[in-house]
Amino acid sequence: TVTIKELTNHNYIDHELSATLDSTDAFEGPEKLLEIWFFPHKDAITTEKTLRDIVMARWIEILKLVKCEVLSMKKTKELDAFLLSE
Amino acid sequence: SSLFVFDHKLTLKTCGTTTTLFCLARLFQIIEQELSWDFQTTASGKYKPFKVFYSRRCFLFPCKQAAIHQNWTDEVDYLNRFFDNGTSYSVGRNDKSNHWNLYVTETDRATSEETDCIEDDDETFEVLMTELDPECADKFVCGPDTSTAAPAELNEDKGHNLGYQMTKKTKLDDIYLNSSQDSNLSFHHDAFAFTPCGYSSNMVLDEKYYYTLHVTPEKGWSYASFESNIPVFDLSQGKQDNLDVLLHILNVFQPREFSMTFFTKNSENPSFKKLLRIDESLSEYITLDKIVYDLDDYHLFYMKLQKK
Repeated sequence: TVTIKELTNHNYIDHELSATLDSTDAFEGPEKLLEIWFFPHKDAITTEKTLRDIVMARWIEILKLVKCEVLSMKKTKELDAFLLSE
Repeated sequence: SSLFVFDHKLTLKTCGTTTTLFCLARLFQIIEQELSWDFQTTASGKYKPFKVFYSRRCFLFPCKQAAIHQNWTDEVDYLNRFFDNGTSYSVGRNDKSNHWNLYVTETDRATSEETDCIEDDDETFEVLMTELDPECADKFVCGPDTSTAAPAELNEDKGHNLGYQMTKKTKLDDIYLNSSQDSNLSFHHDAFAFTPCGYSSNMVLDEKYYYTLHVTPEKGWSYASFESNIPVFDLSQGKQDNLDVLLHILNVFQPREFSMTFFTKNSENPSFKKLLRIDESLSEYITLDKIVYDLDDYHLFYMKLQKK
């Protein structure tokens, strides 16, 4: 279960977006789910850099093409979890 | 909507009228320029990463979708411009437009053979629920008149505060045996409550497994989705399986109808075996579809159930 600490340890929050986001016109819950495995395992990556070295500005740019914005993000040892605006 | 980025893979899940597949061109460009990952292996410029999945249930309002996402055939044509080893499936009842679509590429064996690494064990469990019980849906409405004290600190944030409260109220942080009493696995949470209504959350267990929930509670088109890559049986040392997880989720949302998909690499997976007999444990529901696919190196189990 979570503790209130989880409200204070984000790696990224867009406060302005969070305060202005409005879901009045939301009508389509069903999602599109895309999963791309570039490698079978992280140990198979032969380059020094990995997906997690792509900076936030790049993800924001890519997600703009999808019509999404980054609300907040949490980093753990193995993954970056982005919560998005839609 | 959510995005999960690992060192070697990513999962992007978006709802509404988003254009998910329009990320592909720029994504492959960036990974080539910035990571020196070059997956373009054919003269026609197609890509061959280790594996690609793209799936979705039928939309509630397909004609309101944008561009290629208005119909599955256009999406498949678009994906085939990037990948030349993909296969498309429509799973379940086509006539009632409540089936589920899947596009999956053939696994690129060359990568794992070259690096003789052990492939990730992998399972994904997804539950897509419609016509939520109104009382349950109401728990995800915060409304314009929600009395929340003004942010006490500069970086405090109403949407995330309310999201946290929704998580606690609905016990969506208590699905897996991960409370401090019964496990020492790390558990991270990020949730947001939309105004006037709606909820999104990402939970990360043991640093590398996630489950994500998205809720659109509005009457007429209420919907909730749950998706997880947590190997629940192993992580709980056999104390829990995906049937327990499903019963917890159904209890929170009490949908009139839901579909469930379970992908696993291993047909001996205890959850897979239990799920095959799941309808015996869901006395309130009748089974509309129960389908098992053998896909390349995955087993897919799909079910569609409706309240009696």
